[in-house]
Amino acid sequence: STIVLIFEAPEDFKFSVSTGQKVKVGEALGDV
Amino acid sequence: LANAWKDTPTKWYPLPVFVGALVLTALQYRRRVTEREVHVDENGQEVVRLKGPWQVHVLGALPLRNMSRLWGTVNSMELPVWFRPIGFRLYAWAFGCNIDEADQDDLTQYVSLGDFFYRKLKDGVRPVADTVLVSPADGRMLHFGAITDGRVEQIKGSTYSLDALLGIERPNSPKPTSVAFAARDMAEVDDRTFADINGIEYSLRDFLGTSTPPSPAASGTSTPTADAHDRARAGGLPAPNAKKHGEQIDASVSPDGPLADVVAHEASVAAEMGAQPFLDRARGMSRYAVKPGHGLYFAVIYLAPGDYHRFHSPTAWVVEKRRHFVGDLFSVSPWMVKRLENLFVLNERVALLGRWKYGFFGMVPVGATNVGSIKINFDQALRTNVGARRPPPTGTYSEAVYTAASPILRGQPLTKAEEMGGFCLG
Repeated sequence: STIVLIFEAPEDFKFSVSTGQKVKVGEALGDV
Repeated sequence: LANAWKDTPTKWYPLPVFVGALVLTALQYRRRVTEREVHVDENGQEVVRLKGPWQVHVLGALPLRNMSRLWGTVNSMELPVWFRPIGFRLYAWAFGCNIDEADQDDLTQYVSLGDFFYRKLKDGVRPVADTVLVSPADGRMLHFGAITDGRVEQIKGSTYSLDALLGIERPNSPKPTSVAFAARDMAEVDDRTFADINGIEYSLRDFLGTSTPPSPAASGTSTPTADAHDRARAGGLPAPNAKKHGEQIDASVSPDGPLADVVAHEASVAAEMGAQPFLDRARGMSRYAVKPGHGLYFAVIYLAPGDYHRFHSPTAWVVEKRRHFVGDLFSVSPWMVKRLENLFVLNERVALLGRWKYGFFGMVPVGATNVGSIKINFDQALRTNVGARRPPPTGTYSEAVYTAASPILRGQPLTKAEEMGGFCLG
């Protein structure tokens, strides 16, 4: 199963993860 | 022939330049033609078709939906009590589950593999980060980035349409009547007053404790005015936005009863979101109207069979509607993602659409062969992976609007990391 997030954010939004990284519920994905 | 093969020396020489130029031109022409090859229906909507190598077409010929339901039925069978700890430990070992995190220490309490698969976690084992966006699930980041020209990148060089994924109509296509987002809504919401649970009207801005015009910089904490406090108390409402980011509003000032809880919950979400989204709710719903200085982003998280399979809210937001797309149930493993174009548009999925502090927010749980059933906790009417003689054509969806879920936010409010639903076996 997969979850796709689509969202609008300011252009200075930065992802704080890398491709292939394991993540857990509540872990930071990105911030403005 | 043998002598010629052995003895003839290899002699390299350059091709004439015009041959190379001809080949490059042909390749370029072929690429452009392929890029333009988008099938559309009579309404101008893109028709998504199965495209990929032969393995994909072989899989496409299988009755995946029936197989998925059979898999679910088998896994919902009650297991003998003596076998449960052995079986679940074996499963955990094979798929890398951390049983210590499960809320049930006694594995005999899980009656079937499906029950174990949908296990809850102990409180506190997943700390929530203090960022605007957190992971909604345990899994692996497959891909993320910015969306350009309405196309979401599945893998490098392969994209799918955002319109097809979410069911957003093109500007010139006829809109279904249930889609009520228009510029008109923005004007209405801008200075609207709401009747609260006691019939006393109050302004949205007062409720949220914002000045006029609202500051775009409002991010989770805003300063309530004395007037707003008084009015909220007079109307039996919780003090507007009185606490800091992430804290619960003090519900002691609100009347007893379930409705009071709903209002308190809404206020909590509103406090996290800030006031801005309410004034921009219509603009946020379409990629054609992203605010200046903003962009659209995507993130794809893959849940492996051993992962915790419930999902949580990735931010504080309001879900306004859900669109259930009945589709195929291909595997969504990274192997398949690399091979099957438009995988996420072909598969059965539930698009939850709404808004957060920066505008549009959407979350799309996508089903797969082994986990075809998607549950949404606040939507008891939703039924996924249901058998039908003839499934509807790809791209069609049924829609539910959550406007009645809350009197103020006009949608289903969710706080960050709040459990939303999950994937079930079959």
